[in-house]
Amino acid sequence: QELLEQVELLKAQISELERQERELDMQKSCLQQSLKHLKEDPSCCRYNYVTHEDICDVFSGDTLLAVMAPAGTQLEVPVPEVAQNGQKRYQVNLRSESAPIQVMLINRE
Amino acid sequence: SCLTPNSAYTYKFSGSPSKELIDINRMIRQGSV
Amino acid sequence: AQEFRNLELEKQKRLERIRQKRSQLEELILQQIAFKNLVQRNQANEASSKTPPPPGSVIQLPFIIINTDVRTVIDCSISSDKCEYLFNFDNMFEIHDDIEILKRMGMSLGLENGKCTPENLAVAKSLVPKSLESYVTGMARNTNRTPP
Repeated sequence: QELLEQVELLKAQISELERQERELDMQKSCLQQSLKHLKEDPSCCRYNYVTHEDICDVFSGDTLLAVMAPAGTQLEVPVPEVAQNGQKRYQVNLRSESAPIQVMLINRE
Repeated sequence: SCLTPNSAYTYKFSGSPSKELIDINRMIRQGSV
Repeated sequence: AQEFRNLELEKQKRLERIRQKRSQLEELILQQIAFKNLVQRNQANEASSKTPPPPGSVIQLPFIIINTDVRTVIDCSISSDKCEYLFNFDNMFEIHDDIEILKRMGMSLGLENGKCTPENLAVAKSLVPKSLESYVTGMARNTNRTPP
């Protein structure tokens, strides 16, 4: 009898979890839509930028490359290899199929 | 010349989750896959 | 007993899926708040300075930031149509996307690490639809719970 009650309780919990999962799915798709509209809204696009100071404040003292590229641009980072002179070489490839890529070198000094 | 591309990590602008950059940064720090 | 075990398994699987979906939803909430906050800040800055920032002095979203030590030598090759870049570094670097940068700038009001002040919580809730406010409250308290 106890096992039967446990089974009934589990069934009720699973249907509650099913409801929660459906709600999360619905909330997530609404939010993705909302974010997409925000990023495409002309009145927002005008203001969706950061300044050099913002970036320098986040990374104090480093050399920074800011890469602005269209959505879909592919960034590729091979595993570093040791060159003949024993030094490790680190590489970044950027490839855009739709529009030119802009790269800005930022250095507080 | 490009390094051996077959062992490259990739990330797509506005398409990949931030986690892929975390994996790339870890790989660069460790210098291996 | 067999049915009980099967249902127990089913329940664990659903709990794990809900946990993942909630963290994905929370990440999207952070993105929405950070993005709206950035737009509002820039609007306020431009209204007070009465001029937009000089062109070339801002970095438009979407972007990534590659940061490396100041002594790193960077060699760069660019294709003529500027659609392909190849960078060689003689030192390590890190790559961060715009959302990560906005969080580090404080645009997500400390929700990402449970350090959100009551004032910032009120601002954060004003930047999301009403149906998501309880998630924002849960994030501010850094408690993982599904709202009632």
